[in-house]
Amino acid sequence: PEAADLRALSRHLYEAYLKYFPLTKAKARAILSGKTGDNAPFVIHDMKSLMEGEQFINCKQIPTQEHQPQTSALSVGHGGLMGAHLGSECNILDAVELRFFHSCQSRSAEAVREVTEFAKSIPGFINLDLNDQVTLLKYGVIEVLIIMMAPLMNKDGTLIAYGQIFMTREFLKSLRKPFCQMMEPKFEFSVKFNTLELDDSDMALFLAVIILSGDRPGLLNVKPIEQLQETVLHALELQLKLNHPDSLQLFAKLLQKMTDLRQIVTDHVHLIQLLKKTEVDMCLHPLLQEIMKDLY
Amino acid sequence: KEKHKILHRLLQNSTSPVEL
Repeated sequence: PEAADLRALSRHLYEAYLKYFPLTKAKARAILSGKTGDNAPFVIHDMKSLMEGEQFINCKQIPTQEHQPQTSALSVGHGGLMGAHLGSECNILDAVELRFFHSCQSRSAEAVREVTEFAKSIPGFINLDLNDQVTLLKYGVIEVLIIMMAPLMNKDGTLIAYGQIFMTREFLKSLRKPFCQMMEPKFEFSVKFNTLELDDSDMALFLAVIILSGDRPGLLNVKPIEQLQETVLHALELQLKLNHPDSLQLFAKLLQKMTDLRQIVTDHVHLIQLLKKTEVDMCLHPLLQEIMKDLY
Repeated sequence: KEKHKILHRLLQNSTSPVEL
């Protein structure tokens, strides 16, 4: 009976994952491996193709779900928004990193909302102290977003805009400092993470485990969080045994990734703080400001 | 609460679209 309960929990979290996250790993891998026929993504590999890509995406209908605002947009990650317009004539190249960064921010804010909905679907989460729910999201959400980037990436680049665009790693590296430093650590992490070959149902449980971390600073009532996490950890361990019977120590390897993840988030937040100081034109999305203020 | 008002709002509102 206990195993049956754990399997039911796995199914529940997988369903919530499918409900709230528009671009699954299965879809992303199909796009990356060219199995989508005529719907190959548009490739952005230099400034010219970036400009074309912006126009391309603005002409296309972004696939939307009920909970997503219908905005045509360029985005990073699982879909999203392009708040800024194409620059007019001069300064286009100077502004491009900032404009791109703004679109990343808008998409990230939308993704935070998706992760929040997913968190609320974890059994017991909404019964936790509301301040603790906030703390778990504040500390967990960037970790979750970085894990969710992995399926969209390969060693050569990343899918953006719901998988409609592929942006090359070399292009991201060619942006001016410090923008060029933002994605490279995520590529390095993702390429290694992808060798674990998790599928979407494994990912759903792993994301819930990350969210339910009882060691986040400032938690008021740790015990119920740890109890919830323990149950999800059991479900994850069973899931990996059943889904990857030949992958030895996968559970342990996956848990080790959580340590790497914290370092990546710390470095990411420091980069954003640096950007805030050095880029006069940069404004940070209020939701991201809330999350990153006094984070690490 | 004031420091994290958008997160609070996201947590307390159900699935209706939230003005971010």
